[in-house]
Amino acid sequence: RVPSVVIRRLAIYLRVLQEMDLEDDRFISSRELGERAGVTAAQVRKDLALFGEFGKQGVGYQAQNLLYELKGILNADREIKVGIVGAGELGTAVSRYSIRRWNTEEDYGFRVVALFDNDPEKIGTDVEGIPIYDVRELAARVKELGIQVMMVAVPAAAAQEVTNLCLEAGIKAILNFAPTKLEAPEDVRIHSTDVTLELQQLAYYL
Amino acid sequence: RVPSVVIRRLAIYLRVLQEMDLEDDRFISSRELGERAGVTAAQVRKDLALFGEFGKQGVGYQAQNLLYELKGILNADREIKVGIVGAGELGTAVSRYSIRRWNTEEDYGFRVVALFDNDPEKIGTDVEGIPIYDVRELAARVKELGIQVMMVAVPAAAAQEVTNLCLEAGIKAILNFAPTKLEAPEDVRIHSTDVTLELQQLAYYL
Ligand SMILES: NC(=O)c1ccc[n+]([C@@H]2O[C@H](COP(=O)([O-])OP(=O)(O)OC[C@H]3O[C@@H](n4cnc5c(N)ncnc54)[C@H](O)[C@@H]3O)[C@@H](O)[C@H]2O)c1
Ligand SMILES: NC(=O)c1ccc[n+]([C@@H]2O[C@H](COP(=O)([O-])OP(=O)(O)OC[C@H]3O[C@@H](n4cnc5c(N)ncnc54)[C@H](O)[C@@H]3O)[C@@H](O)[C@H]2O)c1
Repeated sequence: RVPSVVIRRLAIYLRVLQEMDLEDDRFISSRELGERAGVTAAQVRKDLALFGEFGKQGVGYQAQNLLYELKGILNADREIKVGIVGAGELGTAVSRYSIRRWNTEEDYGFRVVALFDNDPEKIGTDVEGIPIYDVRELAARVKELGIQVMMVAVPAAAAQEVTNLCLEAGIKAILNFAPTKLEAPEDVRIHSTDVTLELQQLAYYL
Repeated sequence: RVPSVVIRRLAIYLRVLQEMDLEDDRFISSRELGERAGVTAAQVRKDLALFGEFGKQGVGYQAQNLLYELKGILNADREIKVGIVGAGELGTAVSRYSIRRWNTEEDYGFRVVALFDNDPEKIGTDVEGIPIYDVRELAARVKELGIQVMMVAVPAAAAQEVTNLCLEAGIKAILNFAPTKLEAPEDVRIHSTDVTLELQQLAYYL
């Protein structure tokens, strides 16, 4: 098991390489990749060595090859179907963002295929053509559409109940926007992102 | 200097206590606080000991007093004025969210006082009554309104330029939503939150 902080850094290395315009013969040193990612050269070498021999001493990494390898490690070389529970302000904004990127960027692999809500006014409508289903159909739609990752954008009070529906439907990866801690079995991966928590930390430094 | 991971945990302890309905004589043990926050009891004691003697051996912490102390440490006992650059999908959603919480929750101290944009169609309009100013007026408005924290919700290509405007205006704390690394002097605190980076990490575990 690789520590999650390493996976976080790999995702940053991937983003850095995707942002660069790489010619075929472009090499990149661990120092340059480190600078662009905000870590030391030694940290880059240590992280990548966990997954194989990608570079040559003194020469660095063949950039396109490293990008290819990172995509393989992070499953970024395939389409990943995403669902969003809660078609409110945030759920809608994040859907539009992902749909726009899916439609315009070759490298972007996250495809929003469904939204879910319990509001009768929203069920049966769509966001940029992606349907909003009744949350009671969640399990059936996860199976039918092959959803692998679910984003939870409902109020905190409903977040655990909605998460339980996702777990019953076999979802193994959840991105939670609600400002509350979610309980799930060991084999389910939950990442949370909380705007207020970030603001609260920034406030300490004022 | 306290490590930033400790400040992150303090913000979580604060959120946990704010979520609980605390009677006057309610005590909370480091074990219970740890369980609700997702850390060990020893970690709770170690973190809090950095800031003072708040609890009694074997009895735990007087919950309301601990909440009061944490608010003092994290500057959560005062109003903090927030600006948002980029009145697009995300900037608007996050503004509405913060404005709604400011208007309904006593404990919520973040007050959005201005949005900024460079789109003539948006300048001069408002979000829930909060004006959208021309980004060229950013420095003047920061001073006039006393803005302390700025959220950056513009496209990645414009994020550094906008950040530089914030630095020139004397902003010391930035929450960045654009998927790119921002450069700033040592004394400026920048936190980034990136939905795609989170999704990319989750994808590794599928
Ligand atoms: N929408 C989301 O859910 C989401 C999710 C993750 C990350 N992001 C990131 O957040 C940022 C904003 O995304 P969005 O979906 O709101 O985009 P958007 O295009 O809807 O909004 C961007 C806004 O920024 C303004 N703008 C552009 N350049 C500017 C400048 N130099 N000065 C001031 N204003 C400027 C535009 O006029 C527009 O109003 C992007 O970097 C995006 O990658 C968005
Ligand atoms: N909007 C933001 O910028 C923002 C920022 C940070 C955190 N959040 C968090 O994200 C979550 C969503 O925020 P929002 O601003 O989009 O709220 P919102 O009220 O606009 O949207 C919530 C949506 O969830 C739906 N919903 C409620 N209970 C449900 C259930 N049991 N099953 C299915 N759908 C259900 C509602 O019908 C609504 O459409 C909240 O937890 C909030 O704290 C939002």
